[in-house]
Amino acid sequence: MMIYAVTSQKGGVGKTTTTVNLGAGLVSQGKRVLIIDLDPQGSLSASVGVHLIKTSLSDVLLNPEWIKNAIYPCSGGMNVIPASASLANVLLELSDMEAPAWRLAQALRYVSNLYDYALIDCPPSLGHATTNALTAANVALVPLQCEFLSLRGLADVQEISRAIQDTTNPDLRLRVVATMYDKRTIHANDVLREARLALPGLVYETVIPRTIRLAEAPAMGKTILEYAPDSNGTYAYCALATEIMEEDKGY
Amino acid sequence: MMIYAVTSQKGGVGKTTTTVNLGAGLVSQGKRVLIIDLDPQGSLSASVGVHLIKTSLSDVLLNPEWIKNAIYPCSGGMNVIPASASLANVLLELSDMEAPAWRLAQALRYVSNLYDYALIDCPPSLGHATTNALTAANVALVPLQCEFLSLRGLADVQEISRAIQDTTNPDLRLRVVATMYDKRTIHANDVLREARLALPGLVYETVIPRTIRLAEAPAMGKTILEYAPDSNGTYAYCALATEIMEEDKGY
Ligand SMILES: Nc1ncnc2c1ncn2[C@@H]1O[C@H](COP(=O)(O)OP(=O)(O)OP(=O)(O)O)[C@@H](O)[C@H]1O
Ligand SMILES: Nc1ncnc2c1ncn2[C@@H]1O[C@H](COP(=O)(O)OP(=O)(O)OP(=O)(O)O)[C@@H](O)[C@H]1O
Ligand SMILES: [Mg+2]
Ligand SMILES: [Mg+2]
Repeated sequence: MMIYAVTSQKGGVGKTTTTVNLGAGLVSQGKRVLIIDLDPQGSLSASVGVHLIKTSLSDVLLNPEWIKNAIYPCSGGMNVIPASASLANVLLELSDMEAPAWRLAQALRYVSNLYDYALIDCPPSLGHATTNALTAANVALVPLQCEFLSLRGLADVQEISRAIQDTTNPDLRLRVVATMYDKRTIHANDVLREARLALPGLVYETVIPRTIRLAEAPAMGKTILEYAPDSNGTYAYCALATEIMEEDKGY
Repeated sequence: MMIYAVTSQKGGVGKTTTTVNLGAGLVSQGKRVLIIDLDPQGSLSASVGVHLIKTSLSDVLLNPEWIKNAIYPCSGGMNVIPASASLANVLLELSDMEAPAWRLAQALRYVSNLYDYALIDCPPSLGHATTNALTAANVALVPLQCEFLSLRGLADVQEISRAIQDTTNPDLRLRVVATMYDKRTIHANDVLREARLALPGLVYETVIPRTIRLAEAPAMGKTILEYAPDSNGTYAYCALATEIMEEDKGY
């Protein structure tokens, strides 16, 4: 099982949208996919139509061996471990526990033979949640909104992943996907060019266009493949899935 | 001095953009404005062209009486208290200090006769930074991106402000400003209508349109009034400033 942590300290860059729709793209190519909502806001859980559940991610962080009780079927043919209101408190309490950074990594071991991919949606911060995700992950996938303020966040992520590589996870790879790209604006082109120059070989060829369909789909609790199968959003996330699967053949 | 905390747990909804440009709009109407960067990412500081400073907000949280040393002139005719790399650590250490939620409120007392408005840019989370801002503030100003995932965040902010009203700040008012509104999409209209129904009397009449100029301006370290004075972004933020000043006459 390949584990991707979808992460960025910058808010609103498309972390949740990428987790949901890359997941759906991987399913459409025959992969078994688990998505995990590590954000106390619960945007991922809402986006795939999962509400009011009994066991959730906070239970898993407290008792990693219970992980199978917190897995639910959801949109897009995926399974999800949802967030609940208690997640924010549990994340704060982690520091009093044994091996706090390893809780999620430990839990995912119990299901590593059941899925081909696990995608973790992170909150827009660099606290315990993100440390847990980067410790468990093979790849830190950073969505880069093609705007100036999001470009600034790239330096932070590089710093953090280096820190994780030096401590809990030496094999962590960093990858960047451009999102909300509007080819009509010079600004978006400038930002994309700058990111490719700054991070040679780390930015995927596939670029996700800005399209309102991607903002509408979560209101229906659907993936873009279900909500608008013949749209640019669907084509882009399926292309990203193909590119990622191709690269992972080498690992 | 009126203190506004610009806050939302949801990322990328326009907190930083609103702090910068509402501030500039207030200056254009003759007000003296201080803006404060409470986000360790430092988006606000970068947006107004302030880099590599000596004393910053983390020093103020440690020693509130030093606040005047951390004030710098910036774009838009404003003054700014910038963030620095040490802010994330200082925010974590706050819980070991005396009256951790009051540090910013205490500091702002030293300058309350020098400014008409203080606007605080918050990070996309509900930790110590946001608690400090809401304890110090007269108004919690929540930018609402006109999209489904941002609408979900409104319930959280209402809950938090009620908790702050019951503990440290009984007079805290909640206000919402619609941002990134694209009148051509049904989705934006639906979200705006739902927000006005859910929060009668709390959503400003002024709506900030989606315009690429607002994403370009921070790359130049300028406010929208300086970067594109004859643009929809400038008109909208000036209208918001007028609406806010009008309402504050009653307080
Ligand atoms: N390519 C796209 N085109 C248009 N809208 C998009 C696109 N990707 C995401 N969105 C919308 O932009 C907003 C931000 O995206 P999203 O919530 O996925 O970002 P995030 O990084 O997960 O945010 P947060 O930091 O709050 O977790 C959402 O309303 C989403 O529906
Ligand atoms: N009305 C608007 N029209 C177009 N783009 C906008 C508008 N307002 C903000 N933006 C852009 O959208 C992105 C998100 O805005 P901003 O960074 O201000 O949000 P934020 O809530 O402060 O994000 P964070 O949660 O990371 O602090 C930025 O690239 C900004 O330039
Ligand atoms: Mg998200
Ligand atoms: Mg911001």
